Amino acid sequence: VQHKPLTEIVVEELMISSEKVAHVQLANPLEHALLVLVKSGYSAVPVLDTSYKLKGTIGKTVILNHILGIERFEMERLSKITVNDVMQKDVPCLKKSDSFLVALKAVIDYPFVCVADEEGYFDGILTRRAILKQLNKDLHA
Amino acid sequence: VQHKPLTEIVVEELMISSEKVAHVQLANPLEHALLVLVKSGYSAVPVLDTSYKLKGTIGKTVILNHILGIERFEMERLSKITVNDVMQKDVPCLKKSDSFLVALKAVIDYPFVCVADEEGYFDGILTRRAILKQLNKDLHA
Ligand SMILES: Nc1ncnc2c1ncn2[C@@H]1O[C@@H]2COP(=O)(O)O[C@H]3[C@@H](O)[C@H](n4cnc5c(N)ncnc54)O[C@@H]3COP(=O)(O)O[C@H]2[C@H]1O
Ligand SMILES: Nc1ncnc2c1ncn2[C@@H]1O[C@@H]2COP(=O)(O)O[C@H]3[C@@H](O)[C@H](n4cnc5c(N)ncnc54)O[C@@H]3COP(=O)(O)O[C@H]2[C@H]1O
Repeated sequence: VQHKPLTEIVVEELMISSEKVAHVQLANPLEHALLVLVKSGYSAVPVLDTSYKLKGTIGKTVILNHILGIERFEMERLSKITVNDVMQKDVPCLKKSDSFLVALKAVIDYPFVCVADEEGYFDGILTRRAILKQLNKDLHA
Repeated sequence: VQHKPLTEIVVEELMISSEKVAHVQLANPLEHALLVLVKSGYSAVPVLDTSYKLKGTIGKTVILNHILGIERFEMERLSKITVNDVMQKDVPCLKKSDSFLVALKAVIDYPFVCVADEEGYFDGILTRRAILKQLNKDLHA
């Protein structure tokens, strides 16, 4: 998205679309979620249900916190707990048609914000990096 | 930092100063580093030496990758490996006197960038959140 004024840019043009986003399912055991997060290198990823609706996000910290016992990390518990048991459910959400300014406000407190449609079907994620890159282009234009 | 034009803002005004930044030492075992990262909730933190010089950064992903065996996470290896063995050494660095635009470019690809003086003594970190908050203020002024 080159020298367009920020006021004309919408979320759809800056987001990573759903087929390129690593995600996990509600019913997955935590062991699977931790493997996806370590292999992809991402701090957190979206959680979807079987019909591809957005349900929340899950990250490495909440998984590791859940298995941290008094003396050690109790890894054997990873197969007994599901994503649904520990994920963050109350997460901000954008629409594809939202403006750049609405998107900028949303990523101030979150490394990424999920994008979904009116019925809750997952469209993709908007990252801080995408916002920062566009701002940098705009300030140098 | 209120309605100052972006061109007049320097890194020192936006950074989190060193006494408020969670960090680990070069010689710490990975077990200690993972505990600091899980208890603080941060994805990655700076690594300092005993004289408070900046040496690099370390995050949860590189620690977990290092102990991921064929079938499971081999947690017993955490006490045998040190931070120095796995940390990222080649990380970008800012000076307190750097401009807002130099700082914006630096955080496009990193969630935070360390701030250090000419001799390498650690001053603090500049986060994406601090840059985004200032940009949001500037666009609404
Ligand atoms: N494989 C890779 N290649 C190049 N750079 C990489 C990278 N993994 C991480 N980074 C860099 O590190 C930043 C923080 O990544 P983190 O995983 O903590 O936090 C990420 C991650 O939790 C999530 N994310 C980004 N891309 C994703 C994807 N394709 N699928 C799922 N989640 C993604 O959005 C957050 C913010 O992403 P953002 O791009 O703003 O910021 C990224 C990016 O600048
Ligand atoms: N305890 C908390 N309270 C409120 N919000 C929290 C929080 N922990 C994390 N966040 C939010 O999540 C973002 C990503 O945190 P993360 O730990 O992945 O990535 C963090 C972390 O790796 C590092 N960081 C931030 N503050 C730190 C500190 N005081 N000490 C050490 N590292 C810090 O800088 C990265 C970017 O920080 P940034 O503030 O831009 O972005 C933070 C902030 O918006």
